[in-house]
Amino acid sequence: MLSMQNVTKTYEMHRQKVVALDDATLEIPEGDFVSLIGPSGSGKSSLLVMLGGMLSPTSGRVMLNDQSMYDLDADGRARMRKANIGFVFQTFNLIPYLSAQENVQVPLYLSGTAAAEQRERAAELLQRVGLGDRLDHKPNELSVGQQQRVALARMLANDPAVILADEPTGNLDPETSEQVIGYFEEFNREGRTIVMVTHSPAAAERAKRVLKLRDGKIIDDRASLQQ
Amino acid sequence: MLSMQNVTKTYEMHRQKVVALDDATLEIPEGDFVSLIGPSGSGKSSLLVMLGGMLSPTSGRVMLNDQSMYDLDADGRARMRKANIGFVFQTFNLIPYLSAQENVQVPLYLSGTAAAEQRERAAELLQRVGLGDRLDHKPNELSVGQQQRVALARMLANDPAVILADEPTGNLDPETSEQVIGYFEEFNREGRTIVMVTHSPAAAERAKRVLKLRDGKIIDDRASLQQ
Ligand SMILES: Nc1ncnc2c1ncn2[C@@H]1O[C@H](COP(=O)(O)OP(=O)(O)OP(=O)(O)O)[C@@H](O)[C@H]1O
Ligand SMILES: Nc1ncnc2c1ncn2[C@@H]1O[C@H](COP(=O)(O)OP(=O)(O)OP(=O)(O)O)[C@@H](O)[C@H]1O
Ligand SMILES: [Mg+2]
Ligand SMILES: [Mg+2]
Repeated sequence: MLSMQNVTKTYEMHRQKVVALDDATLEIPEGDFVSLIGPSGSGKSSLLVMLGGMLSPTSGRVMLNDQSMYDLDADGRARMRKANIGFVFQTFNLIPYLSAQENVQVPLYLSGTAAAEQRERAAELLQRVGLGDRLDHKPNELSVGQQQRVALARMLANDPAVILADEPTGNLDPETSEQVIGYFEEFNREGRTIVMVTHSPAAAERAKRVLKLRDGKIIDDRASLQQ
Repeated sequence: MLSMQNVTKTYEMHRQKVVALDDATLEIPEGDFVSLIGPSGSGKSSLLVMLGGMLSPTSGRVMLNDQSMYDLDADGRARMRKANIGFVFQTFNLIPYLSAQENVQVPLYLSGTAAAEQRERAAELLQRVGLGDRLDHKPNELSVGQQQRVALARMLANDPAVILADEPTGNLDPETSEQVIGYFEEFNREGRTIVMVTHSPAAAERAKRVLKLRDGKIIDDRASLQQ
């Protein structure tokens, strides 16, 4: 359902060419649960963001449901993304002038949900991640781990078929991390496809499959230790 | 050398009063190495930022070398901070329009180092954290873990007597995390005082002493398991 065919991403810097992803080919069938690991700077976020239709490859193709994502125009790709993919960014990307509840309402608003239901669903999702008493706080009035949980709640809002999560537990304590990995296992059991970048070896083994990157190349693709 | 006396920090929100830190008293002797753990939202960043002279308590006092930090004016406090404390923020706070090297030069510039030596020392520090080939990259041209390492290099620039680090390995892979904890052990052996917020139980036990927060209160203060 999601695949990359010979995807390369390079950045031209004044003195050097930086290869963020180097000829990556991979296939993720519907219902898979993949963790993506590798050293800092190895290309994980680049891979995830390209898989999510948000960064065009320098060469190669990214397919979602047999549609080549970057052969669509920006609007077509955005529509495809909104309909199918829930994203958790490594830096959350919350809207600073909106409250936690309003941030979670954004995707619901974009998918045409009625206002009253938007607020109710956003409140439920925030309650679920332990932020029921922080609905009106703006991002800078929240701890970093709380901001991360708002980003998680927002990702869940439209019941996405595909979840792409970049370090979803990076700023969370062990108990909350466990809770979050538990949700992901639950979503996967419900049939959603999940790709999760993580630096936590323990979290990585909770997926079904582990992909390892180094210097922009996929150097390993194996079943997780719990399979 | 660093202490808090009955420090409370509250935020007045429209509908509620949020207690970020609740009557915290603690003493950190010179040369100590303290890790600070606790659930997301429990007050760790608030405590660290107040200890570093960057957020005034609602009540209580913070002492550095017998000087009450918040009884100084903003300039006096800033001078005291620059002379004594190296800080690693949970969100790095790099200057977006400066390169990695220029970001690390900033504290050297502020402490009156000559320009050529600024550049040289910044390059060495970045080399040390594995970013020797990323000197000219701006923060948005770096991976998140690389941005974190720039923040670490910047913290080291003025050879600080006190290191306050908020999640210094939060976005780093296991190998780089190990390297960073290794530096902190080294700095501590050199006589620097370290307070490190971390969500990693393993990293926490590499300190000498572990403080635990919950709901803004210090609920535990013990020797680390490796002592
Ligand atoms: N400007 C603010 N206005 C209102 N509440 C705030 C503000 N800043 C922080 N808080 C609240 O204070 C509490 C403590 O925040 P703090 O950032 O210190 O937590 P933390 O322990 O560092 O959490 P994390 O592990 O998620 O980084 C949180 O519940 C947060 O919602
Ligand atoms: N806009 C850019 N311009 C130049 N180089 C870039 C840019 N964005 C990323 N890079 C480089 O591409 C490489 C891959 O970056 P990426 O963010 O994908 O790494 P990552 O595996 O997610 O790392 P981390 O674990 O630190 O988050 C890095 O070496 C980085 O310096
Ligand atoms: Mg990344
Ligand atoms: Mg914090």
